Amino acid sequence: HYVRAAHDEL
Amino acid sequence: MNLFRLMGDVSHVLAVFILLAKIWRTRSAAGISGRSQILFTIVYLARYMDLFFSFISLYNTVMKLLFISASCATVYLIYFKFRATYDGNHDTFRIEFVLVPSLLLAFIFHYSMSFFELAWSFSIFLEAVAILPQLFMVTKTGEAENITSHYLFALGSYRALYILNWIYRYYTEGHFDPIAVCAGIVQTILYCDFFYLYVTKVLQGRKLQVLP
Repeated sequence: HYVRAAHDEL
Repeated sequence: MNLFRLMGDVSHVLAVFILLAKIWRTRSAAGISGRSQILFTIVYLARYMDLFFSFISLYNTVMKLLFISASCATVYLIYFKFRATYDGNHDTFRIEFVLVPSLLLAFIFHYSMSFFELAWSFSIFLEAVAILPQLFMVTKTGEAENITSHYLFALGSYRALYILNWIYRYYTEGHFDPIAVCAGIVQTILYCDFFYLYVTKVLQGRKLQVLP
């Protein structure tokens, strides 16, 4: 979870 | 999605619409920093380029399109339709002072060295400081209209609520996004002085005035 694959927030 | 993030997003959308409605209904951009609005437009365009290749949810897509179109519309109203009312003499913050450091920070802190990730990091750093021209303008003119104050309050609350969302996500999913968290904390700190004035003045029925 540390480095995100997709940015799911705005 | 949790309640903190939802409230944060609602607050963000509310801020954007308060500003658009204020300019539209008063037919005036007086007291609004066009430079801050240009910076926010750059923020949304840089961050939401992933619209074309990454689908998160219908909610995310709609919100992204909404922020891009609303910020473009705001810039259009300020610099074209109601240009005569725009107070450019007081909107003098040098935007390269925030654009260049944000770009440099993006090259130092990013999740991968790709164009879209660099643009994402850049947009996160730029968003943290994009309000500075507006706060500078309020300080320079010494006051802000109440609707402008409501706009700033809603816009500042959005990132503060996101901080609660990040704390919640850390404990429930182990989700931790150091770039967004650090920038989000800086962003919220920048509003603290304004929050204080908002609570002590605007909420008590007085106009927001800054002491010289």
